[in-house]
Amino acid sequence: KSRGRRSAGLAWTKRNISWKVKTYPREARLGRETIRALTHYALKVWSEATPLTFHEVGGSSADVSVEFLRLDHQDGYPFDGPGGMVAHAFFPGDPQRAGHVHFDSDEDWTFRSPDDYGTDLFAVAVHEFGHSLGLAHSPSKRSIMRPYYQGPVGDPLQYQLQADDRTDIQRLYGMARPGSRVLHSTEKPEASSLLPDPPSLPRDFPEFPDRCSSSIDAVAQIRGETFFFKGQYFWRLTHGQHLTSLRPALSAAFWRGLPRSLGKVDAVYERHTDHRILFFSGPLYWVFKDNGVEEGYPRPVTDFGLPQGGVDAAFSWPHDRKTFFFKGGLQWCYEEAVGRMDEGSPTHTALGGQLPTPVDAMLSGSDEVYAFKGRQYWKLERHSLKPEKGYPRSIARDWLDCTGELYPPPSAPTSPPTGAKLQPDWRGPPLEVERCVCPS
Amino acid sequence: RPVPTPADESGEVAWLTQYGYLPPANPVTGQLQTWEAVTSAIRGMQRFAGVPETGIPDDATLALIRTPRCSLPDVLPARKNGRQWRKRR
Repeated sequence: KSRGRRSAGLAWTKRNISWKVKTYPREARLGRETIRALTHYALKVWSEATPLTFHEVGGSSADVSVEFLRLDHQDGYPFDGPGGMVAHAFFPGDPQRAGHVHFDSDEDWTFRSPDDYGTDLFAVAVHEFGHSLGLAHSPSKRSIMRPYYQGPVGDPLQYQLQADDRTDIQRLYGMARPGSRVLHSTEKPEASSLLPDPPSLPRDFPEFPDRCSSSIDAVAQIRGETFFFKGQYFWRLTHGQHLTSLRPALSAAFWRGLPRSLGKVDAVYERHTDHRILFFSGPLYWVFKDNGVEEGYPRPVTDFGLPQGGVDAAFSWPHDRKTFFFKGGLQWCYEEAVGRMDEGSPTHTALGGQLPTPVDAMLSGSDEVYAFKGRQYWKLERHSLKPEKGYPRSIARDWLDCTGELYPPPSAPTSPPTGAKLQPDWRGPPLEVERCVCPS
Repeated sequence: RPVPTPADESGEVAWLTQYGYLPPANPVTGQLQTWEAVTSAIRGMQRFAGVPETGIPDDATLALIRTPRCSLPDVLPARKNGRQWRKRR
């Protein structure tokens, strides 16, 4: 039915399967980004046990298309309001409906809620994607393919298939890596294991960082969105401060012209005079117009009158268009409007003695500044750069959507930064994502 | 003549039919399911669910029937080429 879809019998013959969340529940407790992230992780569960890979697509047709529907939606399996039937999915061999996954939008879909509260979307999604890949229901009480909803299955980032389910899905698609497929001399290779091997992932993608346990190399407000950079990757938060994906994206794949060999960036900021985005790494800097590098870059940071060794952090004030650079115990003030370093620079940084220096990164909001060091951050008063009470707090918890005992609880019940406070009025044109290449 | 199932069991019968334990009633004759067929279907459902096979809709069975679940049947219809769908183990 859909171009290019090659699903036959009980299993897909293709290895790289596209997916898309086509419709979302109306009055949902869960945000769209959360639903997309949970879909991604529920599919990832199956890709970890098989050679399959899944990638999200924006277009209309996807191999696996997720919809939140209600009551009779003309596919022969009408929903029945809250409770009862909560979801269904169709097998790869279904000529009309293969890859269709339907969740009842009348259910109270939850994430990380108490067991007896609502219906855990991740647990049900893993089950339904099992059907999408060809698994039927299982009588095993341990199996995720048991037909009855049995409550949440724990943290999506930690969840792994039970042995029964792993065996069943590998019977259809073979094991995750050809190298790990140990065939005993007596064991005839399964028909499915003779399927063409998947294209191997490019070897030069290092394992990407875990957002819940990493420090930050640089952070910037760009067109109202917040970008956190770590190593060769970055996480992106929407204007509403929602993480767009739990998995980081490769910087060099999005910021065209940034060298793939660049191990890390030291500082990034948006220049409010012309909305260019500046990246600093070691002795060099790059100027981007939207997400494409401008001609003639990189150039040496000495252009700014900065030391050859580069900077630790930088932020730029939209109000007076001054940019502050930090290196060790020193800070520089650069006048963007006239393109000149302030005479008195450098000075001893006002941060000294109030928080550990050198800092890893700095970020300016509309009336406040944030300093990041290790896995914590401070909110600073705009002029004096004095830390406010109730800090440091956890970066992972307040910015990168990590919760749980691993991350220090907030030292004071102040709310984490909201989009409104960080929203500068000086947004340039939105950054259009022309193509998003994920590392896996 | 086989004893047809009493009407007040129609909820369970509909559920057993929905999830593949009971073939749909004959639409032509409107023939209700015989009670033997329903009992056997209940046993099949109890076996799949891992609860004692009593053949009657006892509390454990009714609790499962009320549990939220996936809409797909547990017992898949025979495939077109006559081969039974792959039964798991």
